[in-house]
Amino acid sequence: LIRLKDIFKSYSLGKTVVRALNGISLEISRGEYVALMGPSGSGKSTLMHILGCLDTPDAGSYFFDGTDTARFNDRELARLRNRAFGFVFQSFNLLPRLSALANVELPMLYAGVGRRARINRATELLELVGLGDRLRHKPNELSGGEMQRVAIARALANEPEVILADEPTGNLDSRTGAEIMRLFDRLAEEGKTVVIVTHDPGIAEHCRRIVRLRDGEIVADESRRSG
Amino acid sequence: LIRLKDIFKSYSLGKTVVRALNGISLEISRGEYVALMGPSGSGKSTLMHILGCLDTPDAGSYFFDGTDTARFNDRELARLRNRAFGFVFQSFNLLPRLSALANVELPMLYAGVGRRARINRATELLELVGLGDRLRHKPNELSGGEMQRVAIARALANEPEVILADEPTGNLDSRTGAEIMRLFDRLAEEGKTVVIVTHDPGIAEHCRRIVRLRDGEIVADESRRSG
Ligand SMILES: Nc1ncnc2c1ncn2[C@@H]1O[C@H](COP(=O)(O)OP(=O)(O)OP(=O)(O)O)[C@@H](O)[C@H]1O
Ligand SMILES: Nc1ncnc2c1ncn2[C@@H]1O[C@H](COP(=O)(O)OP(=O)(O)OP(=O)(O)O)[C@@H](O)[C@H]1O
Ligand SMILES: [Mg+2]
Ligand SMILES: [Mg+2]
Repeated sequence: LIRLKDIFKSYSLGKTVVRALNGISLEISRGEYVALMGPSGSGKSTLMHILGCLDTPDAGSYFFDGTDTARFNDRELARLRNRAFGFVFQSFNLLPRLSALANVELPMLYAGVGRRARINRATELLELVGLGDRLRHKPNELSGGEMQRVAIARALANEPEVILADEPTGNLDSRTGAEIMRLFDRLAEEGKTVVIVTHDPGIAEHCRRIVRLRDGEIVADESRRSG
Repeated sequence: LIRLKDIFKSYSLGKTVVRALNGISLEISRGEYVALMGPSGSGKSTLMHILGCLDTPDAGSYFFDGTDTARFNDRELARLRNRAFGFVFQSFNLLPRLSALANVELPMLYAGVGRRARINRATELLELVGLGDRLRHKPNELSGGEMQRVAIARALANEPEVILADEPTGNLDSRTGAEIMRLFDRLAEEGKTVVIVTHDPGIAEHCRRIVRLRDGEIVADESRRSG
């Protein structure tokens, strides 16, 4: 489903260059449940943004479902992004003026879903993440972990094929974090492709495969035998 | 040093009222090393904002170093805040247009520290948290864990008596997180008062005392015997 080959991405700041991704090749099949780990600053979020077509690499190729993403124009890329990927950002990226409910409705609005269906599904998803009594709260009227859970609910709005979650439990207590992991486990069992950035080995244990990054390169890629 | 008595704080949103703090009494002596734990939404950040004089309760009293904080005017409160407290926000709260170095210099600028001394100390603190090669980066040119570490360095700029850190390791891998905890351990050994919100029992183990919140109330307050 996902085939990255020799991906490079660097940022230049004045005279210095930061090589965020320094030659990444990675294949992920449909339905895989992958943990992406590595030290702070090793390139995990940069790789996740490229996987979710939110950013383009400086070099290398990215084939999604057999098609070369370099051939898409901006409009096709946006349509692919909104349909195929559900993205949980490390910094949540909720729209500050919209309520929790309206934030979760947004991807469905872009996909042309009708008002009644949008509100029902957004309410269902917010109840699923334990925020049934915070529907009308705006982001600055929510706690850190509550904002994170709104971001998770929003990522699932269009039932995307691929869920990319960047540190989805960083602000959650262990019990709430475990509830969220049960949700991701279930999505993986249903055949969704799930990639989770985490630095918590307890979270990574839920996944079947662990890819480790260091200084913009893959240093390990281990699959666990099931059973 | 810190004496809270019967603190109440609630938010009203249309017809609903959220009781974030529902009668909190808490005493913290100078030099204590305290972990504040509890489920997502239980009131931890609200309590930390009141401790750091960033917010005022709806009812109850807060004595800091023997003085009733209700008697301070805004200017005195701001001066106390900038001098006595170093605050690491859960959402970092870095100024987006300033470099990492300038963000760490800011509290010293307010305290009237000269330019050369500010730059030296800010550089020293950023090297201490492992960001010596990211001094010129702005927040959106940093990873999540790097932003978090800039926020930690900034909190220590004026050598505050009380360090309030709200989930300081949420975005850090275990090795970087352990380095930050060694830094907090050392500050506690030097006699600073350190309060850390965390949901990670591994982090809480560094502290001598664990206060647990649930639904805006203190449900446990356990001190460990040393040795
Ligand atoms: N400005 C606000 N308006 C309305 N409700 C608010 C506001 N700020 C916080 N709340 C509510 O108050 C409760 C406590 O919030 P607080 O941020 O203190 O929780 P927390 O323990 O820090 O949670 P987390 O671990 O998720 O960061 C939450 O349920 C939240 O929805
Ligand atoms: N816009 C940018 N300009 C300059 N440097 C950047 C930019 N964005 C990221 N970087 C740098 O690229 C490196 C990788 O960043 P990235 O966000 O992918 O790391 P990460 O693995 O997600 O880290 P964390 O675990 O701390 O979130 C970091 O060292 C960061 O300083
Ligand atoms: Mg990141
Ligand atoms: Mg909080």
